[in-house]
Amino acid sequence: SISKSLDSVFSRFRKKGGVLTEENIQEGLREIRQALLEADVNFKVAKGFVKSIQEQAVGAEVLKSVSPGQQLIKIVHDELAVLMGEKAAPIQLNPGLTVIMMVGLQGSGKTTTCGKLAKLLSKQGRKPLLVAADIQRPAAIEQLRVLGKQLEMPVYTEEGGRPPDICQNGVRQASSQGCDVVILDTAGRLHIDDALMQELETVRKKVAVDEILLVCDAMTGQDAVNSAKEFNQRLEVSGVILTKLDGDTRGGAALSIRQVTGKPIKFVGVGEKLDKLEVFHPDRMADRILG
Amino acid sequence: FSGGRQLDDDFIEDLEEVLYSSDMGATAVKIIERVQKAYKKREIESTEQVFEFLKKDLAERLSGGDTSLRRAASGPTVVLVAGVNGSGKTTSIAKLTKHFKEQGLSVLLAAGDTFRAAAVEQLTIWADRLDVPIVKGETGSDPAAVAYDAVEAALARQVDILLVDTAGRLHTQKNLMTELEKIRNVLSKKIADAPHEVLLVLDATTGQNAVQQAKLFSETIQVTGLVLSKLDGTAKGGAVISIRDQVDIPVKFIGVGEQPDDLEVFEPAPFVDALLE
Ligand SMILES: Nc1nc2c(ncn2[C@@H]2O[C@H](COP(=O)(O)OP(=O)(O)OP(=O)(O)O)[C@@H](O)[C@H]2O)c(=O)[nH]1
Ligand SMILES: Nc1nc2c(ncn2[C@@H]2O[C@H](COP(=O)(O)OP(=O)(O)OP(=O)(O)O)[C@@H](O)[C@H]2O)c(=O)[nH]1
Ligand SMILES: [Mg+2]
Ligand SMILES: [Mg+2]
Repeated sequence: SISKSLDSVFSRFRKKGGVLTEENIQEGLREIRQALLEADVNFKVAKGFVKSIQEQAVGAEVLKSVSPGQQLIKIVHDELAVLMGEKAAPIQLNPGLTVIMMVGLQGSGKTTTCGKLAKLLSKQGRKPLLVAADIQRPAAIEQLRVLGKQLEMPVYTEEGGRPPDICQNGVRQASSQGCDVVILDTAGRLHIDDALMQELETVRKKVAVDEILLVCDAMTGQDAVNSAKEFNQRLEVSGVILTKLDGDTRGGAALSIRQVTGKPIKFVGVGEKLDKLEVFHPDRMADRILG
Repeated sequence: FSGGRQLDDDFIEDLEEVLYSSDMGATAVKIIERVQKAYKKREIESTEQVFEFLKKDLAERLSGGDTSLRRAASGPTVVLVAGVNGSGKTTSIAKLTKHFKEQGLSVLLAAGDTFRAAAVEQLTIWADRLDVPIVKGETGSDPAAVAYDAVEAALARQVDILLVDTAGRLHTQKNLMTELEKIRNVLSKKIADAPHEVLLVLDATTGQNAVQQAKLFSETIQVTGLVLSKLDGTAKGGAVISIRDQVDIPVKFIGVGEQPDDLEVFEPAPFVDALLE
């Protein structure tokens, strides 16, 4: 674990007390960089993070009550938690109708998360409508229909329409169904697929979307910055949902995505069932990344 | 020396960036050690030569597994497909179906994901589009029972290839890994050498967790090959270098899109070239 490795790095400084200097923390910083890279934090993001730690740590008085290693860890942990964002970044819910669009790479967990979010919002007294706007994946519409049935919530579907029109039509008839939240499920797509990225931009033009949530797989490696950056640049996402955190991935993608988009991670998916959506805890994520 | 820099700290740092950025992080230290050793022995004399050295070195390490699927000596060849949630298993089975049909082989599908919403429907659509028969069970039924029925059908119909789809699962979910082991056991009990191939489908965007996936899936069901999906994105898929290094499982196929045509037999050299770009 990072605390063990930093403790061993600093074991020779323990007796000296004094100040954390550029020399004596070099090895500690290398350990920290290694821990971040092992956690799949993007290489450039890890480098930048370690540099900012160095600036904060140099000159800091070594407290008598803790070892220098523990002190460095505290600086790292606190900085990570700050970077992870403010604790509760809730869904922006309007008094009238709220429209939420889920976007992301193939297989990241969008459709399942649509169901989870619908369940969570209905517990908060909202009446969600699910819109099946993935017309390309075999049985995607059916998948959302099944979830809607499990949740006893309406699902808007259409034969033969294009996704932007399906979304617009779904939103238009939401209130006639007594619904006040619309959740748009979109097809997974590559951030480098210009036509499909434009399709999402078109949805945004046609529909007043209040929240665009980027759904990312927590086990994503170095590529997390590339896709997150592109989705954010083209759509200006309002938040991120990190899925499959019930596995044992360290989840460094969370730091990379935060760094490159500046957008809040609002929820985490921690299982396949529809009640497995939790509010994001930045300090817990910091612990997990550090290992 | 013939132009180019020497292997100084700055170069090593640049090399680290190349290795880590393509998800080769778990083997980066070993790779750099090999480069430095070759440099000491004058096998590499400048930084230009480092990348040529690495291309040869990594391509060699990814070669040598059998990239063709192992066929049954007689009767149906059984292929079990597994992997974590959303990695591309079902779509890869559609691609493999097309791949085998183009070789003139008959294919039968087993809808072994009895858990996820519309999983059976998804594979059924592929079966219809590709004009192959499919064995399925009720949603919520025991996937091992579907596997059993599928093998019986494969034997009765004398098909060449049986492709068994399974539900996505995390390697940390012990009960689900036990379920997968049970499916494998059912296959091996019905047909002596089955499953002839056990393919782990890995998402190319996955980081170092892919190594852990390979280890645990292999411990449970003896994975014989990897399918690296979604290589049409910007992820490089370098985790397979670490997997070959630590668990010695070869990549057999790569997925480069969402349609049945988007499957390629794995070729180490062009893959490694892209890794080191
Ligand atoms: N363990 C776990 N599995 C999850 C989680 N979220 C989603 N899944 C699973 O991940 C797989 C993919 O989920 P989907 O909802 O189909 O993903 P998607 O993004 O809609 O996929 P596409 O529409 O094809 O892009 C399914 O097997 C889900 O059950 C999670 O938080 N934990
Ligand atoms: N771009 C791209 N997308 C792919 C590739 N392989 C699969 N996909 C997409 O990834 C998503 C998930 O694929 P599935 O085949 O449903 O994945 P799975 O592993 O069966 O998912 P679960 O059964 O839910 O665990 C779908 O949208 C597929 O179209 C690939 O090689 N390239
Ligand atoms: Mg979906
Ligand atoms: Mg599947």
